[in-house]
Amino acid sequence: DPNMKAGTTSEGVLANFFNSLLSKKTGSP
Amino acid sequence: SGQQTMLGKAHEFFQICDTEGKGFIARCDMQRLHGELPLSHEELEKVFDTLDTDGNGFLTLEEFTTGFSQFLHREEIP
Repeated sequence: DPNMKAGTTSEGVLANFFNSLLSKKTGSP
Repeated sequence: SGQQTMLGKAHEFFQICDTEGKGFIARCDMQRLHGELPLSHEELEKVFDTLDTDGNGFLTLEEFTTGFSQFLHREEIP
């Protein structure tokens, strides 16, 4: 499945999104 | 408890997206995060479509929380 590449699947993009929010939160007090 | 922490975080993140406090996130609200988050417009679009499970073009706190908890459960898997 060509869509299974990490970061391009909806799961991967969602993980990326939430991880970014988490690091944004902890990164800037 | 962990459940409370998760709900609190989900609510916090929801408010980051719903800057106007409308109670839902529209597609354009999600696009506004471009620049704040290292995601492209295309990726933000995909995030929106993935979270908007009923496909009505609006993300409710419930849909957002469901997506967030699914993400957390996946992260817990070693």
